[in-house]
Amino acid sequence: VPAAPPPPLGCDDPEAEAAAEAAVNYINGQSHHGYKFTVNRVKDIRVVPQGPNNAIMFVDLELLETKCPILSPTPLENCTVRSFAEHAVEGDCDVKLQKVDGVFSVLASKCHSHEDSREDVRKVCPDCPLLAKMNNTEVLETVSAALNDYNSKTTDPYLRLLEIGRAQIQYHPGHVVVVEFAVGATNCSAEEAKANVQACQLLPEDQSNFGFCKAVMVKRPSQDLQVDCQLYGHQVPCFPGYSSLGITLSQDTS
Amino acid sequence: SVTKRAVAKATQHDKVPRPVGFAPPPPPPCPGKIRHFDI
Repeated sequence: VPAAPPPPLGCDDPEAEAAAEAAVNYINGQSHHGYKFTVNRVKDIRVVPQGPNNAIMFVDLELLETKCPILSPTPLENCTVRSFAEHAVEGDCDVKLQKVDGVFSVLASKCHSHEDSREDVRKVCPDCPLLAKMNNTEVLETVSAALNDYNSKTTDPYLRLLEIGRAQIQYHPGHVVVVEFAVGATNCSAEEAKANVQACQLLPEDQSNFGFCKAVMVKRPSQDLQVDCQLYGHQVPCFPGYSSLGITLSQDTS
Repeated sequence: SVTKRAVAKATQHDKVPRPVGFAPPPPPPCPGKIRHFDI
């Protein structure tokens, strides 16, 4: 009598969770934009045995955006999931993996991401600011002002904008623009950049040459700009005299 | 003549008890549990 086929793998089985972890690590490793994603749930999984200790797995994943920029050295397990009220981005991925002798390797992946429904965010938090377009004039002005402000107050290498991660504009009770953007260190000091910014080239693509900034521009009732930059792997001197410039230090990781 | 007879509603206590040693049905294999929040 032939043996009964093994029961289908459940989406919460340890093997499914291990496959999901391998898949999301691969997806984050392949991405160079935005923020790291984490698994919210395994929606479906299918296993096609290929032989002893060899199987192909098809995994359907629901992903959530974290607050860790994709270039951040922070391990995914330490990244905070961005709340729904912050108008986050969600993702869906179909991943094909091969498991040989217990080791997963991703053969193919296809992902779609989109921001959460604006109407649903409004239901949860009527006053929360929603995501703004990256090419919004106010967003671009705030990023430019924030980067200039930072560069004017540091003796570190001159930083250049890599990409805007997200932006929100609030109109009530005050007019506030909040932006987050990735930066790269250049081979110039701020003084050298003043003389000829075109000559400043990004340093080699090493994680320690990247950083991430958050800026809050209050436009009404009174104008104010706060900038907070974290440079991965750089020891940044503090400037206690500059109340509007917050600098946090990050740990080197290998 | 036929009259409608009142029937008491079944309560939690009226349900047939599960036999001792009978395992509860396994959860559906997929989708898996939500780890953070429902979207």
